[in-house]
Amino acid sequence: MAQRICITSQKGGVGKTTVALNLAVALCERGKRVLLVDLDPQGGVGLALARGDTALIGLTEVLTGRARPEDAVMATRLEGLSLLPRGRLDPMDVPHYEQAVFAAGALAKVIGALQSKFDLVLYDTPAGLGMPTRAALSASDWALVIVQTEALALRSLSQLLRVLEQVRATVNPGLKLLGLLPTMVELRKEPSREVMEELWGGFAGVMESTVPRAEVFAAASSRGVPVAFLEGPLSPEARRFESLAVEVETTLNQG
Amino acid sequence: MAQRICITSQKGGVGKTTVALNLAVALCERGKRVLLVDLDPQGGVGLALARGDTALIGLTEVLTGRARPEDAVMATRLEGLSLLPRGRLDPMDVPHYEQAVFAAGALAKVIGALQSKFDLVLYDTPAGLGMPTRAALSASDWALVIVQTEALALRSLSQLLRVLEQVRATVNPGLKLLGLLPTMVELRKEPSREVMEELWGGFAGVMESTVPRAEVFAAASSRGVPVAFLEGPLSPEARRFESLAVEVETTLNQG
Ligand SMILES: Nc1ncnc2c1ncn2[C@@H]1O[C@H](COP(=O)(O)OP(=O)(O)OP(=O)(O)O)[C@@H](O)[C@H]1O
Ligand SMILES: Nc1ncnc2c1ncn2[C@@H]1O[C@H](COP(=O)(O)OP(=O)(O)OP(=O)(O)O)[C@@H](O)[C@H]1O
Ligand SMILES: [Mg+2]
Ligand SMILES: [Mg+2]
Repeated sequence: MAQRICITSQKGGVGKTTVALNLAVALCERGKRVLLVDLDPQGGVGLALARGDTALIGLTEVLTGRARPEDAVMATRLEGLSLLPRGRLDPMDVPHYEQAVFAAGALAKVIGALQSKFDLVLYDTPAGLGMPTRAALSASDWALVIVQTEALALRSLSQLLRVLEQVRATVNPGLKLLGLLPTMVELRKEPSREVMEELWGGFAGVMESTVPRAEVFAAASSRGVPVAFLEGPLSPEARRFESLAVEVETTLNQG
Repeated sequence: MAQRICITSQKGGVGKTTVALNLAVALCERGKRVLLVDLDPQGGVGLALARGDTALIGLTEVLTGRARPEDAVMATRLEGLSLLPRGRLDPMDVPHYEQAVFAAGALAKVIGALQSKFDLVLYDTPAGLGMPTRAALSASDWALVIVQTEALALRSLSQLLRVLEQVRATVNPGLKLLGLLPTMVELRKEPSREVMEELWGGFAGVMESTVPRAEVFAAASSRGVPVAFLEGPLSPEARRFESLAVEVETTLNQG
């Protein structure tokens, strides 16, 4: 049975999609069969891969009954990595989309029909604690919380942790914290160091792995590829995702 | 009659709350009476001012009938700047809050009761095109679109512009584009320069003002104040908000 991981943060622009994409690639290169699901109504994963929103059918069509789950899953150039994109969505329909994905059991049913073919399912979610994120947390085994090392992102962390507890206490007793992953880390800069110290000192589950702030991410975004796919030798940042994949697998195996 | 400005972006973490807060201060210092409304369920404005979510009553209490609009507005240390905070909101109730704020006419009614006391109303919104943002656009005269100068933020811009047109064509014919405001600009770095060139070359309404990427914002965030309130002489970044305020006023007067 596939393990389902929800990649989430209350704060926006902290690196959720970047981690979802690059972690999926790193897990796949370690031999795992991975399904990456784009739950963000803005289609973050598609945008990161520079595919316009007019392209593929996806979750939107499945939720509205116009396609079967297996028809919406697409292969990628990496053997073993499949993608369930957002699908064609008029941006005026975002409120309807959010209600459809949050409807009781809808997402769990879609992913249930696909789980047998994969070892891991990764959900990329939009910022916030609205309906898409709540739907994903209800249909997940693990929550990977992304924490940008800036004061504002740290302040909203306790709201998210409270929701994880509440979801576990109500609709999904199997939900566990995979860890708190620090992103955009700049240990040479005091504000970032201060946030790391607050994380280590004040929160359980802070991961060993971190994602440094690095120009290579903007370069990868402008080319529309994960960092591992950039030309030339593997960058130190892409290696970071290898060690993150190892840490994730270790935690899942201890599950 | 106060002019209502919705500060919005599809993408997260691009500087919406930072601009909302610092622009409100700059407009107020130019003699305007300003109401800053926090529509973000995470309470971004409160977080930026380092006030926990247990503190103040606000929009949540007004929408649920537990307080009158005028009771929820609070003064700040700056004469002429008032705040309508998010209010006390259990993060598990975010889906209900989003539906309540989006209910037909709800927000317009709350702001309608307050407008006579102000020259300007500024809405800070969460990332995305969900219910809080749609509610704000329906009850606004202007949309100020925040565009981080990174490839990912630019790709989602056309979805937002389509929504502005649709809102104008359906529920709010008076909605106008105030402008596209580039943030986190780093003209010494190629990806940022490339995005600026795409903005100037491909979009109408790009503002003269820009907000540079600068350490002072992280410093202000960790102290929980707008940049204009940091100790010492006014930073060049705080001055940028003065010139942004001038540009905003000029556009409004032409409107
Ligand atoms: N470690 C990093 N160092 C530098 N830039 C990064 C890093 N991670 C992500 N970025 C850049 O920061 C921006 C935001 O990243 P991303 O879109 O992954 O965040 P997100 O949390 O998914 O945002 P949203 O809330 O809009 O979904 C992108 O332009 C991306 O290229
Ligand atoms: N011009 C800037 N230069 C450097 N850092 C900035 C700048 N503007 C904002 N920041 C920092 O970037 C982070 C995100 O800013 P902010 O919270 O204002 O964005 P937002 O769009 O409101 O995010 P959200 O989508 O979560 O509401 C904060 O830590 C803030 O201090
Ligand atoms: Mg994203
Ligand atoms: Mg904000």
